[in-house]
Amino acid sequence: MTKILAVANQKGGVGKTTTVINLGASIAVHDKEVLVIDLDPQANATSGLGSTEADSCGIHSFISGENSLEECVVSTEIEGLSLIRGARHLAGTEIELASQDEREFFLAEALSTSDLSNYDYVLIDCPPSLGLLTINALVAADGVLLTVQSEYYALEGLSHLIETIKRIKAHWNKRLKIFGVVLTMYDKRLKLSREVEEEADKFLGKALFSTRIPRNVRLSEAPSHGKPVILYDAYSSGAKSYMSLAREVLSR
Amino acid sequence: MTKILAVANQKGGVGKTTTVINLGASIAVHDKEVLVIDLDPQANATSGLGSTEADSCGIHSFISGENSLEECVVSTEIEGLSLIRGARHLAGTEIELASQDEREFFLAEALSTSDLSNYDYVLIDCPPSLGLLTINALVAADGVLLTVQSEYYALEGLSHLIETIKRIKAHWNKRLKIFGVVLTMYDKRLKLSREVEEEADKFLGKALFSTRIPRNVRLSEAPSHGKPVILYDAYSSGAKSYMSLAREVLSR
Ligand SMILES: Nc1ncnc2c1ncn2[C@@H]1O[C@H](COP(=O)(O)OP(=O)(O)OP(=O)(O)O)[C@@H](O)[C@H]1O
Ligand SMILES: Nc1ncnc2c1ncn2[C@@H]1O[C@H](COP(=O)(O)OP(=O)(O)OP(=O)(O)O)[C@@H](O)[C@H]1O
Ligand SMILES: [Mg+2]
Ligand SMILES: [Mg+2]
Repeated sequence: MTKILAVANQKGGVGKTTTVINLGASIAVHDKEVLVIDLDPQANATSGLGSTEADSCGIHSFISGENSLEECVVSTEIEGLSLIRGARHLAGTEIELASQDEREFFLAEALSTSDLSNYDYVLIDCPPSLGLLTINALVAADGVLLTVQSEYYALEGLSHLIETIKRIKAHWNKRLKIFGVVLTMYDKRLKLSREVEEEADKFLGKALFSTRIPRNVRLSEAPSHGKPVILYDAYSSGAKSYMSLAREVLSR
Repeated sequence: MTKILAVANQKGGVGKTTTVINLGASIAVHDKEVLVIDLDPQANATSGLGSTEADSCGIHSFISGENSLEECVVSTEIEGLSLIRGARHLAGTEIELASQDEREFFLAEALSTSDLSNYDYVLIDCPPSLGLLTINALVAADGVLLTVQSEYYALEGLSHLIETIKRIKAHWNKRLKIFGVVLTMYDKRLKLSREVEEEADKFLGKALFSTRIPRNVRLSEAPSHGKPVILYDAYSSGAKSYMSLAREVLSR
């Protein structure tokens, strides 16, 4: 049974894209099939996986029903990791979608009429907002994977994000649940990191993955080479932490 | 003559809010009057300045014309630094605005009918997107201050942001210009930081401020105390760099 996970947080720069790319790659090397969907107009997951933005046969034409899943899917350097590419003009989609009926269901509709049986996991990279693109991801998903940066503002926004998830579950997607929460850019030497960890543990309990993603410069260098960190520097603390997270995800 | 600056970048987590709060405070201590407008539904600038979200008399009622500027402005712990508070339900505003006529002009309209003569600078904190809220800020502003994190994805998004600014200038706001670009979270020990600096210098030339904002943990601790860094730890490298940036801004 394919698991569709939205990787979301309206706070910007908290490691959503880095998690989609590297968790996706780490799951794929466990002999699984993973599909990454780049729903962010910045198209960072697309370039971080070495692909170029889609003029056609990308997320835009998939959501609108112009192209099928098979026409849009491209491969990456990792066997078992496939991608539906993002595009900058997706930013205009949000304003376009706003005036349509069923505007929250476009992605859910496109996925439910596609054959996902080849995939064990679908990871959706969301933009930093609670606008229509992220709402589309939450309506289409089975679960939400929250990335929480070990910083004050990131923690502050968490309750609002959880409220939004509850609202989406009540109105549009009964099966939506919080699949898990991962602390990113964690530095055990910093008091701030430990304080955020304590709060997140109290607030989230079992939903919090025990894997912490450390701040590791190799994670921020890898995208400029268009590779997941496991191909760029497999022995780095960043690569090892995403392998550990993949094992936790596979066991849930 | 009041200068209205939008602090913008669709890339998330690049230091927009940190710059609005700390540049604002550093300009204010040079015997200037500064107004911060929190246009981000996350309302981080509001909490980072020690204020609580506005139910009424905040950015929402100011933009809609329900309340005047004088009714919405609140003071902060820094003399000369005032604030129009943000609010979470602002996220719904973008979807609401989408169907209105003149939807790009709401903030410009509210500011042009207000008395700004008390203020030397107005700094608008933008959300991490190129949606209607950021467009409203760019239409209302005299200039844009871009914060660019010293990382690959942040640099990648720059050309798209500059294209958007040119489009806004051509269609809706003839006076809009790039006021300046500041590199944030700069770490001179990292090759990535130096590479981003080289690219930014080539791409932006004189628009690039010579001040670099270093990565400094005191900047990320200050918001949890609701204070600008100049009140939290005035001798930190973070505080000193924003004072240096303020001097550069005042000289432009
Ligand atoms: N654990 C980490 N250690 C060091 N750098 C990291 C780590 N995780 C992410 N980064 C870097 O931090 C920046 C922000 O990460 P990323 O772009 O993945 O966040 P995001 O939540 O997807 O951002 P946005 O909100 O803009 O979509 C990027 O430059 C990335 O390379
Ligand atoms: N120079 C710096 N050194 C260390 N930490 C920083 C620095 N600048 C910002 N931060 C921290 O990095 C995180 C992102 O910064 P900030 O929230 O200001 O970015 P933003 O662009 O406003 O984010 P968003 O896109 O979500 O609005 C925050 O937790 C902040 O405290
Ligand atoms: Mg991202
Ligand atoms: Mg911000």
